[in-house]
Amino acid sequence: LAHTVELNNMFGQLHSPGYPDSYPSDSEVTWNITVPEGFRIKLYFMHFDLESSYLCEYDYVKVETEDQVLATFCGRETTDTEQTPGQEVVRSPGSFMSITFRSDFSNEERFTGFDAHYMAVDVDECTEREDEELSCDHYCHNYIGGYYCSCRFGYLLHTDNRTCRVECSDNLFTQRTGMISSPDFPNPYPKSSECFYTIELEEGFMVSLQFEDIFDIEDHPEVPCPYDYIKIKAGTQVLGPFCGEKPPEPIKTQSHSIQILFHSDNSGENRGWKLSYRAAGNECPVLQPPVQGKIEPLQAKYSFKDQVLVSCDTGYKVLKDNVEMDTFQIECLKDGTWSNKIPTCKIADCRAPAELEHGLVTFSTRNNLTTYKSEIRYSCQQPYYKMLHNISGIYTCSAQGIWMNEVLGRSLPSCLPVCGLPKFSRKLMAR
Amino acid sequence: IFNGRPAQKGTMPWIAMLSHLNGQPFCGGSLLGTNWIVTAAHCLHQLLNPDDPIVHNSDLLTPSDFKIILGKHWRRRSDENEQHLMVKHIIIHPLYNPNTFENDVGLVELSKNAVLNDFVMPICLPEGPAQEGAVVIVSGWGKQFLQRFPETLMEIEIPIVDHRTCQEAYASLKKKVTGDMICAGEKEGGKDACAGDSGGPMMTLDRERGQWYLVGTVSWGEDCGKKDLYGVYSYIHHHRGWIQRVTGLRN
Repeated sequence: LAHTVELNNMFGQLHSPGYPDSYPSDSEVTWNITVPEGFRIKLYFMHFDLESSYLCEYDYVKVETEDQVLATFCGRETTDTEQTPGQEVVRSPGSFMSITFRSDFSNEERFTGFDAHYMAVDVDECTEREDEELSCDHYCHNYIGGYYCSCRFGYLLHTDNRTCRVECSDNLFTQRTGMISSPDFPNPYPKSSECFYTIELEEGFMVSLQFEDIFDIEDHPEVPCPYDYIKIKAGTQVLGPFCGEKPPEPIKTQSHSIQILFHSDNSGENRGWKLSYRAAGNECPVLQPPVQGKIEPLQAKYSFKDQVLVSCDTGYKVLKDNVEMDTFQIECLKDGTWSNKIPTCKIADCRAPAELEHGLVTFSTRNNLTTYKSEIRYSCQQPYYKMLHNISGIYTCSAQGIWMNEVLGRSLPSCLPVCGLPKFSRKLMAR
Repeated sequence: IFNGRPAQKGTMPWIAMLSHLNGQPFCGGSLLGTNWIVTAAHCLHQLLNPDDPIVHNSDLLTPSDFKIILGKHWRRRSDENEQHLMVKHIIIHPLYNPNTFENDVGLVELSKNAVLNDFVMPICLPEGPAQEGAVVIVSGWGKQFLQRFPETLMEIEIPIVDHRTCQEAYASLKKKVTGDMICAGEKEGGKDACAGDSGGPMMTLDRERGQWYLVGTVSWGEDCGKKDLYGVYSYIHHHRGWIQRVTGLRN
């Protein structure tokens, strides 16, 4: 009779029918042992005494899993064609093991069969699983009955609970030049990640991209980029997918807004990519500095958004629409024209000096010049007023267009009344 | 001014006449800066109740009661050099005592600046204490001998008297000469200021600087020109801090 016994305990015993008496002939018993996931089964024999036969074709104990035979035992001693378990432990790779005892229709002598025990044993997935598919991406943590994965700082555990991805969906670049690379470049990039890079510049700029350095993205010999890839969207134009080890040629787009998608699946150890980008706009005409002035920065070429500052030599002021100022800024516009014409430089003019109470002003030049470096002299209405602190009263027109005195700066002097000095002196006083 | 002589026109351009609006002069003063007159507090205060030493605002003259005349030489007649200016503020020394004439100094702020010229010029404030024995000049349009008023500004040259001497002279009259006062005059009497000269300048020449500065202002005395009874003046050096605080002036 053949029958099957289902065993689900974490341990147990099984033996041949009639054990410890001899077993009957023509019988078949199968024990199916199932333990929880994360465990394997360890089987060992305490007693083994079966009829011996070539390759155990008569009586045998066969240990197997769903898809392989782990061992077939028979006889009393191990010979070159039969094998007894002896002290050997039989382990299942997984959480299922089936043990079949079979006796044929006759026995030349009495055989007492077998006595076996089994137990569930934890599987340490962290040390046993070598194949890439099943190991953790970064860190593996075993526990009785199972394991889990965790990731290095900065990574997130993917929904597959095995690979580690990064959050890289909000990379925004607004500078006119920059470098963009895969995460951790030049170290292998993370798996299971969707990285978005956006280059967002003002309309009028046109971005060009150039891959540099290493270009190493997992690819496939026949299928174009089925695993990891880069795609570039420039305006309405979509470029890629790119993968493999040969970087794409430099890319000149006509757009000011670029989206770069970098996708990595849950496998592969590739070092990634790096690119530089540069934005350039329409060029503006070359500029000539004004007479008595300069422009900064002085460049051979100017393009959209470039700004220059016009300033004048010392003693001169920028004159723009009849307004005087120290500097004037113009900008290269999107259509390649300058926001303003270059202003002129006008010599600083301090204009008519302020009147001085109880004082007067004299010009040091015949035509009463008031421009840069001209000089005037304040004096007080002598003999009734005198200049406070006896300063020189000489003012020079500064480069800022302000009358300046070396002691008082831009403040006017003060004329104080002279005291005790009558014009009409009296006869000498008596002694 | 007793036993004085006419002043030379323009030799003391800082002198001011305090005059009622009807033209009646009643005190002298000195120009400081361009818009302040220093004079005697008792010129600006009407003693209504001799028994009450406290000065009440109501006892003070009001700015519209009088005017200031600068550049003046003749007492009654006017000439082209005169500047008639109204008063903006009256400030008398906070510690002025009308009964003892202590701190007898007052300041008048003009409603507008004087125009400085050969006949109108301020006097300097003292840089230091006056020296005993130094000769000072006192001037004014006050009474002369026999109570007559002069035609022009008069002046006297007298020496500063030792403070103790002066104190002793007045001690017999039970009059106190305090530290804020200074005396000047001849022992034998004669040259002295008198009524109507109050507030006017006592000045002297700083020989190093060549400038005239104010030593005192005519304040009080016992009668005028009496032997041993010197003229007592408000000592400006003593009041200089107060004057500068109020006027903001400096030499």
